[in-house]
Amino acid sequence: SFNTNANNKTKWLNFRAIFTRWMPLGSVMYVGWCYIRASIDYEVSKVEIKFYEMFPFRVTSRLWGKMAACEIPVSLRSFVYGTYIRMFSVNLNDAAVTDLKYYKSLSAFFTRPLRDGARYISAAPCVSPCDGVVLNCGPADTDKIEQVKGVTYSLEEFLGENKWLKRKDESYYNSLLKNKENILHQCIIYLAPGDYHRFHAPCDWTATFRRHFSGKLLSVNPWLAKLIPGLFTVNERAVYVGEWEYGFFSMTAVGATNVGSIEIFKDPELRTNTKGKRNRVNELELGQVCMSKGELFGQFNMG
Amino acid sequence: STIILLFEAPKDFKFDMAAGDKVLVGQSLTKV
Repeated sequence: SFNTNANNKTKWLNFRAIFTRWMPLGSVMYVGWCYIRASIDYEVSKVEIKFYEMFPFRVTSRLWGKMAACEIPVSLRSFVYGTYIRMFSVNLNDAAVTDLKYYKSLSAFFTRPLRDGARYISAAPCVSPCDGVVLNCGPADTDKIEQVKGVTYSLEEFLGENKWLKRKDESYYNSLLKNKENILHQCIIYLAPGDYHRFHAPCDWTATFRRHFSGKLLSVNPWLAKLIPGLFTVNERAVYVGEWEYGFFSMTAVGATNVGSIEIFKDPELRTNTKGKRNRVNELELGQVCMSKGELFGQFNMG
Repeated sequence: STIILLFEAPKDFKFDMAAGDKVLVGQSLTKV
């Protein structure tokens, strides 16, 4: 009995000595590992973004567009579109045609028109051009504009060289303004897959110039907009500029993964997400294209 | 896909919405 107690006491003392000796070192090592792990996680996410950007979304989007344009047998339409409706919470009650068998393809369903009276056009000077979620809105009083809180994109990269106005100014920002007492304001609206995918003129305005940037087709969902600064300056987009009652006005349709095909009804020459180099820029003087508030302007097609 | 409006207006021009709000076609963007 005596020997057993002595052995236990010795073991306990040994354990306490080891614990007190190695505990501080272990703590330091653990904190160090946490720090390294946090660093690794940060680097990995950056690497993941780089890999993500390298993925050939333009090609896959074109393939997806061709698949989505294929006619679906009438017997399968309710199932296919019904699945899409459930997946993306589509509000079919607003559609002009609620019979799912009417839509020949997923592309046709995606660009379904609204029924008459489904939307009320407000008397305000500027209204929403589309259904969606506001990513950001407010004054844009510098060359760096917020795409989401704290993440910016460059105004000049986004619009490109100011060729539509004869006014010259040292500052790109000021060269856009008709009245120097004014400032620019912006509104970014994200269209989710289940939303109505046509867009309308937000006010009475005249478009005079169009610039099409062939770019990447990264997703533009709010989560990625927080991760990738300048997201809207790298994606495929059609920029329309002109004037409204206060001066400069622009409306830009930015494509995204599987939705890179932008169609503008008053600009039939526009061709987006076509084969070829990714960094092409195509410009067109439109003359005077007058748009009335609420008038149908264009749509995003699958592909 | 995304629609971006960028336009000139007086400094006191105010939006009647904030980030995260759901909007519909024709809904007022501004305070009348």
